[in-house]
Amino acid sequence: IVGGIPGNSPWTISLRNRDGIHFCGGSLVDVNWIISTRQCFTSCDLDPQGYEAWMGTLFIKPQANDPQKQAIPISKIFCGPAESYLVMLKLARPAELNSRVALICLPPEKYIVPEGTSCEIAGWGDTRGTGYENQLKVAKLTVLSNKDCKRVKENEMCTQPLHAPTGACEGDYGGPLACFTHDCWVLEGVIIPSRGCGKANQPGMYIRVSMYVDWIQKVMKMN
Amino acid sequence: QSSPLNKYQCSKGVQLMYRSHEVHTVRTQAATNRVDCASLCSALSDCRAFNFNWQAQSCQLLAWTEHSANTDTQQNAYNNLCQKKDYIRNCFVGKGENYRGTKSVTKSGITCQHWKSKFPQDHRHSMTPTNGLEENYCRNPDGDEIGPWCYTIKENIRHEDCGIKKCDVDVCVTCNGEDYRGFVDYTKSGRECQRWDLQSPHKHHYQPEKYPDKGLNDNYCRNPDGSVHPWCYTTDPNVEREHCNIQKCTEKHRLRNVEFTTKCFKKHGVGYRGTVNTTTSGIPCQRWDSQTPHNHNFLPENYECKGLEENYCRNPDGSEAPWCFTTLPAMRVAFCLQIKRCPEDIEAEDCYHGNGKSYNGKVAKTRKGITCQKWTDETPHKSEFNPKAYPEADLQENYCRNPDGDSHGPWCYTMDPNTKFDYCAIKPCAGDLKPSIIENPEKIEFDECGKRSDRMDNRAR
Repeated sequence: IVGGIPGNSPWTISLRNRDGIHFCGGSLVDVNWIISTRQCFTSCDLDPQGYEAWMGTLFIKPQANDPQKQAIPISKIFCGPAESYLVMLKLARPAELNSRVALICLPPEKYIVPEGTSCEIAGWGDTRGTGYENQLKVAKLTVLSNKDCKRVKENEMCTQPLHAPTGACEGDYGGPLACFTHDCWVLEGVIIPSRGCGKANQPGMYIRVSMYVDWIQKVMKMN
Repeated sequence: QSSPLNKYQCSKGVQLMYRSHEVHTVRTQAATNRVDCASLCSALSDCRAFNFNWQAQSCQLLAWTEHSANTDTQQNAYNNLCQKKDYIRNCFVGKGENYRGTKSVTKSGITCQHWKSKFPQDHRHSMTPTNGLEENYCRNPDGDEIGPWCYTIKENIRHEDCGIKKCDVDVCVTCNGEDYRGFVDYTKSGRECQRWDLQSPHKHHYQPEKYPDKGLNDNYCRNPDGSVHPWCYTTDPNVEREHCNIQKCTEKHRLRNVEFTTKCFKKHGVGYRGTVNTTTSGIPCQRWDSQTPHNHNFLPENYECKGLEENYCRNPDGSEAPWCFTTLPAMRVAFCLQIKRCPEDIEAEDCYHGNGKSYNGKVAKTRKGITCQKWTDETPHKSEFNPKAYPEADLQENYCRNPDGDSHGPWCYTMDPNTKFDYCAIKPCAGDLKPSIIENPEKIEFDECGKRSDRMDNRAR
């Protein structure tokens, strides 16, 4: 995360490849399920053996004896509808919820989060020298309407640009845009790769999760 | 620190059985692991293989292998079958004195004479419990430099070598040997390789079950990490890993089974040969033939088939996508995820209106080309949507339908046991506008999700 500060985002997941290296973010939406982005995976038919979801830790290289770290193997990958660029990852065993690991709510189906809603992005990605390397960073952002965010599709959403460089970067993709609504944090967007990292005066772009809630619930129900 | 298991080639979930009703000696002994079984089997001159049943904690010591007559392998989730390499490999190590394969024809195609026969060739070799002179199989009882040989049944040709290859030339290496699946199990300095499924003497993360596509069988040389050559961890506690000396193929250095693309990338992007040269966020890539700002081993001359030209995004090590070393000293590598993926879905065969709830066509395959399951069938997937429960949904045969009003179009249960349902090879009809999604629910209520303790947040700060 460019800009931002270390923070607490207990639904943000670190996806680890077979070498144990962090490569993307994700969000815990159910004790058995994570949502991330398709771009982080080579194939919808990928054999997920060896891939893991790490949660409950604030550091990208947690100590081996970190008591709160949970490393859970990924057992299945499901690709979303073609234009969604979403994937759902099934965990081999349920995550244990505690003060460091929590679920994030899904938005109501087809819900359009209002302009001006307060949101956060979180991840262990590149900071572009803005400090707190290798720690889970959080940046506060505000929703921008699609009308004012030019050239975005209906299944995408934006956050307002800031004067100081702030936003998602390499390694944050797949992570959450969490917005605070009705006393709960809701997964309104998924961070997707875009040109530049947290460029000043440029809006951030995300996949709009509410468009795919029916698919998400269907995958969870059927699998 | 060689393991007794190093002499064996093992398969998980398989059991070797003797098919015939003849009485055959099978000794069963208690054992807690495969290594114990291997020690027991190696101590017996007539033991060639063993079944280790981890549920029963016992091993069956067998006097035959899967290459013997009247044997069958069958699946058994609780069993590991381990067979002595000398009896299984089609190549030989050293001079081949230990070769115990079943080839019985010389290199020019003449049938071998049985070792116990003295006609047409009279000879002094006779079978002992250890020299393996059984049947008319090729053997090397006298340590001939050429390898296994036999006496022939042609009177005028007394003996001939069998043309069996040494293991280090039997399967050659193309490119940097990531697809090498041969049987060399020692390094260039002659050290024995450590089994990939053991963590001693060297602890490592290349467990075979984590890397199912890397062929990490037994203790054979492999290249799971995109090194310059196949390698292995050694059984020498002082030498962690070493390259193996395996003959290079003489054919043009090409990657096998890789399709080259330039405008987009497929799967891991190992075949991407386009000219994108910045990372996802726009950082210029470092040239592959440069060592600044980052030192690295991916030198173009060592990876001739990986297309490491200029500073283009490439995937020489089988990572998740094309990547490069960046020109920022603080950022070593980054993916080039802005390169588009080549379309993976098959071509749409029909179109639907709205959300496809009224679709009544006959397309019966998913966007990935998998055949749909009949709506009335219960295998491979149990069907919640069937014609009886949803008579109005027109659930005929295995045709794509949308009985639940899925906003992403018609779908079906699939014949792939790993994919319960998927969307179909059908696209929205041209000019057919999808209904707008904009809706504002009046009341939102959430259960337990989306809560956190912000006290911890302050403490972290």
